[in-house]
Amino acid sequence: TGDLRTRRDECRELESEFSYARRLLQGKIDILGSELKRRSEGGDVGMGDLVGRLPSILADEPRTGGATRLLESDLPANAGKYRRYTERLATGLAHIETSTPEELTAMVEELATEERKVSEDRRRAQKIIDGLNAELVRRYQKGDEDPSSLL
Amino acid sequence: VLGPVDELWAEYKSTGSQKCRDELIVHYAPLVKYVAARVAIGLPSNVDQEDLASSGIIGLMEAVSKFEPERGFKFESYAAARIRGAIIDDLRALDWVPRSVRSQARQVEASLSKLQEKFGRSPTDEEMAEDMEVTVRKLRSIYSKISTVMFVSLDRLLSVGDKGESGMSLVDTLVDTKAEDPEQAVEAKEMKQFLVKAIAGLPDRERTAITLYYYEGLSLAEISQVVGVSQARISQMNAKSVMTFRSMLNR
Ligand SMILES: Nc1nc2c(ncn2[C@@H]2O[C@@H]3COP(=O)(O)O[C@H]4[C@@H](O)[C@H](n5cnc6c(=O)[nH]c(N)nc65)O[C@@H]4COP(=O)(O)O[C@H]3[C@H]2O)c(=O)[nH]1
Ligand SMILES: Nc1nc2c(ncn2[C@@H]2O[C@@H]3COP(=O)(O)O[C@H]4[C@@H](O)[C@H](n5cnc6c(=O)[nH]c(N)nc65)O[C@@H]4COP(=O)(O)O[C@H]3[C@H]2O)c(=O)[nH]1
Repeated sequence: TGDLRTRRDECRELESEFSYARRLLQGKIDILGSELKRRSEGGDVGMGDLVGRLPSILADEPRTGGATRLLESDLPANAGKYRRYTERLATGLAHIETSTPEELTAMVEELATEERKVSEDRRRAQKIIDGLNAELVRRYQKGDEDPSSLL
Repeated sequence: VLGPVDELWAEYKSTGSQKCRDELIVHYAPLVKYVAARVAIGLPSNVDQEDLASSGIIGLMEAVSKFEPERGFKFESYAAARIRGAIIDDLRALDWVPRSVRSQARQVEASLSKLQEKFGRSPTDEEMAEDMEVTVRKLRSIYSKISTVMFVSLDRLLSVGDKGESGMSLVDTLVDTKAEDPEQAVEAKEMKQFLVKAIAGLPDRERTAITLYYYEGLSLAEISQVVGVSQARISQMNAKSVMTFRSMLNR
């Protein structure tokens, strides 16, 4: 079971890094997407307004259901690594003002491809974690494992 | 190798220009999405995600203006803590917890503390219901209500000392994170021992559920398969144990 837990915990670390990178990519995609939309609707170039619109761009849909599992409260250990990873992807974001619609579109497509990949990796990691936990649950149910051994 | 973002930081810190500041905020804004979505988990649906996000953006603005690149710390972790802190501060200021839930929580805590004293152990729901003169069913529905408003403080419930956003959370002490300073390390160790004792003292099913939640990280669904009660019961047990630990700490 120690083995199982090690594998599960390694997967969890990976999953949390994927989840982090995924949300960063999604945020960038949605920000750039909103800029493109604004310009296509004749919006003028300018940063000031964008900051004010960030909350509506970044907010998720209203959510149902409560907390399902304990969450690590801080960033994944390798958070910095993914920051640079997404920076390399979209170094143009910091100069959104001076980017043409074509450049913005190209960035969005590049980011979206990455987002799909990371989401897939994340899904796969989640399947593995949930599979390993299902095995743990079986052992607890059978009595092969005792929860108090965790304390 | 200095990337474009490092150059942006340098320009902002030397010129303090609004334009640079806005560019940095837009650049790091996705951090807010990550943090806000995670804080939103378990909050009642009447809490607007957009409000959480705008509190988060304010927190990010503060982080950008206060951050000192030369100090060598990672901006992301600094910013994430301020973003989360800003969201939670605004939630508290909203006074979003219904008065009825507040007073019921107080009654539960009073009864818990009294019966712990009396029995020298954690009381069962039956014992508490009797003491509070309600049905067990009613008591458990109170737990459910408490669990939705407790989420925000659950994570920081056992924050060691009053170190604010740098305080060790319950989760920190469980995952063995390296403490920033020796004093924190000692407190974390004591907190660990306290938790083990406190959890060991819970009634059987609660002990199992809480152990699996905090030490195995199982989901409510997975725990309910082991313990054989509904997911709703599990989160009720969680609310009760958090209040139990808190009242033990306050004694
Ligand atoms: N083992 C395992 N772990 C899982 C699974 N699903 C999610 N997780 C992990 O658990 C965290 C919390 O998930 P949540 O409670 O649904 O809370 C989520 C959810 O409310 C929301 N969210 C994230 N992505 C989506 C999405 O694509 N659609 C929707 N509707 N909500 C999302 O943001 C919150 C935080 O998401 P993250 O930071 O990615 O953090 C997620 C992720 O790391 C799973 O099936 N198995
Ligand atoms: N409760 C919960 N449910 C989860 C979580 N992760 C995934 N899901 C569920 O699984 C579906 C597929 O997720 P995906 O493969 O990551 O595929 C996702 C993801 O790649 C992407 N996506 C999700 N959220 C955002 C976002 O805020 N912005 C952008 N640009 N893309 C997003 O769109 C796809 C579809 O998203 P949805 O329609 O929401 O549909 C999501 C959602 O219903 C989670 O952590 N918690």
